[in-house]
Formats: sequence, C-alpha cells, structure tokens
Amino acid sequence: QARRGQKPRRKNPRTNCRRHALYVDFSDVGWNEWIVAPPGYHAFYCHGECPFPLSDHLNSTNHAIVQTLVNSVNSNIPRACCVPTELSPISLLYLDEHEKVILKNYQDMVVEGCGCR
Amino acid sequence: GAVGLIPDIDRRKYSDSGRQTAERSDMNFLNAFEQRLLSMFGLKRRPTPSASAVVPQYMLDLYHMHSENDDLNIRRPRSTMGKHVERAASRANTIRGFHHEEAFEALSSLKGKTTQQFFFNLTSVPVEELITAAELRIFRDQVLSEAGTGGFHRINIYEVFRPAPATSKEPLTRLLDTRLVQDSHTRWESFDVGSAVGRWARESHHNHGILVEVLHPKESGASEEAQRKHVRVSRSLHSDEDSWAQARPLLVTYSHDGQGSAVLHANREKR
Repeated sequence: QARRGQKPRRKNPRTNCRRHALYVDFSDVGWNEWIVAPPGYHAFYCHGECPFPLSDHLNSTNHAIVQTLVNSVNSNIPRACCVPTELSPISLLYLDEHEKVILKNYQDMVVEGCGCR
Repeated sequence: GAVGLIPDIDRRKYSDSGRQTAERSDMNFLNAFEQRLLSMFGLKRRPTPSASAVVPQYMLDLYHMHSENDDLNIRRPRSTMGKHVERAASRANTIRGFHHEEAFEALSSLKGKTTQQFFFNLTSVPVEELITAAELRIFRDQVLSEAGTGGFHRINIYEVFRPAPATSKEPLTRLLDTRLVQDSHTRWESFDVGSAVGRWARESHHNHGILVEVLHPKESGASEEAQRKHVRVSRSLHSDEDSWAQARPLLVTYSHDGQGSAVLHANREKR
C-alpha cells in the first residue's frame, strides 16, 4: 500500500553492469531451415554502468580521506567495461551446405555472468 | 568472437525496449549476427537444405540425450550408442552423420549371401578435425517365420582396400567388425569402423568404401527372399520406400577440432 503523499522513488536511470536477457528465435530469422535444434538461442548480454573503482555516493561524505580519493581520480583513465565474466557452451544440431547433419558443441556461447573489468 | 553472438552496436536495440522500427538497421544487425554465426560454424554461406534433407533420428536422440538446451524431463526414445564409441564420443566436440552415395552401391545377392558396397563422401570434414571414432549403424527388421524361432545371420563389415578390378573379381578387403544376429529382433546394430574412417578423412584417396556381407541361415523357416529383407542394406530389397530414409545405414563420426569441450557432457562443462 503506497503511503499517501510520499513521492514514488525515482528509479535510478543508470543501471549498474548486469546480464540482460536476449533470446534469438531462429525461426524469426529464417535459420530454422538449417538449424534443427535448439529452436532458439538464449544469447544474453552484458550492459550497464561501471562506477568502479569509486561509486558516486562516496562523494557524499566530507571525510578527508574519502574526499582525497574521490578528487584524485584521474578522469582521463577510461572507465571499466561491463563484460561477460562467466560463459557456458551450447550444442547445436544443424545441416551444412552439403546437407550433412552435424551436432557440434560451441564454447563460450551463453553469458552466465557479467562484471566490470 | 563466439562470446555473445549479438554484435555490440545493436544489443540494446533487441532487448527489453523491443525491436527498432528502422528496417535498415534490422537488416544490418541480422546480417552481422548471421555472418558471425556462419563463420563460427565454418560455413561460407547460409545452408539452404532441400525439402528431401533427412535428419536421422539417432542424431536428434544424441542431441536431446546430452544437450543442456533441452528439457531433460521429456522422456525420449533412447538410441543405443555402440559400446566401442562411447569413450571416444565423450571426448568429441563434433558429431557428424553421413548417408552413403546410392549411385556407388554394388548390391549382389548370391545363394545364402547378400553383399553391398557403401561409399561415404567425407570431403565435408575439415582438415583440422581429428576423427577419434566412427560407427556404421545398420538397421535390422524382424523376420517372421512359420517356425517361430529366428534364424541366425552373420554380418561382416569389411574395409575395401582396392576395388574389384573386374566384375568377376573380388575386391581386396580387410575385416573391420563382425556379429552374429538373430533375425527375430528389430533393432539398430553398431559396428566399429573408426580405424578406416579416421584414415579416409586424412587421406581421402584411400576411401574405397565399406563392404557389408550378410550370410543368411541355411536352415530357417523363412524364405530366402524374406531373409534378405532382414538387414536393411539396400532400398531395392524393400517395397516400402517411405521407411528407407530413416532405416538406411548411417555412418556417424566423432571428432574434435581443438576448440572447446565435448558435446556429450555440455552440462557438466558449465562453469
């Protein structure tokens, strides 16, 4: 029950680095003619901000050490990137251009985890 | 390159916010994604299989049996893999199925014996792939005989070293595998042809095919013609064409291209 009068909490427009769901349905792109199984591919991907190494909220304290740290960050150094940190394989059953049937295991196809690196 | 097949530039366009309206960026995105997928498969262009392309049930069973993509709760028929390939198959990251070239068949039905030559075209196997095992799967159809008890057939599998110089002569062959089977059963038989197939993939000029010899039982209630139907080695031995596509002999190779983990333990590889 939302309390009367309280402004709804503003959703943080910038989401931190995390894994986002993304499913490619092979029939949507016409690949189900040659990819027999699976019917689609849970691709996932990593996206989001990397406030690493110092989060902005740290700047809200006037403690000398914190202020020194926050103000000594060299803004020319590029920020960390939001990249996959854990991966897993998938098996695909498909027909090649000679109409031969192949069952193959592909490494590092599913993003299991993301992180700032 | 395989990580996340979705090209960076367009990922967020295809997530929660739904599809972009600009047709052009859709096509660019899909083309980029397709090129990545094809290059990962080692394919130069998108395959366009004909309607007559057949996916053997055994390959589907292997996929469902071991793939983590599949809902393991669904009970499916389980093909029986040949014991001799299990170990090598557990290390393979590529499994290929081949049907023989019917144009090169050489069926001969002598008294008490049926022989058939099979040629499998392995040129689609990339040179960097090492074949560690191969099985020739042959289907047997139950023979009903008045006596009720099934007769015993001997199935011999030979590698053809040198084709017969003339039709009256015998080819030069080497025995690869043999089995005594009772014709009152219907099932797939798996024969170990790994030593020959591994060499053919490396040196295709050695590939003169496989000769299958079926010796039929002398004393049996079934007619000679019925006996010939037991081991499915030729389309012409059977009236119903429909079953041939799924009952024809299948060569299955187990190989590794040096990348990634085995197919048959994908779920165990998950990190």
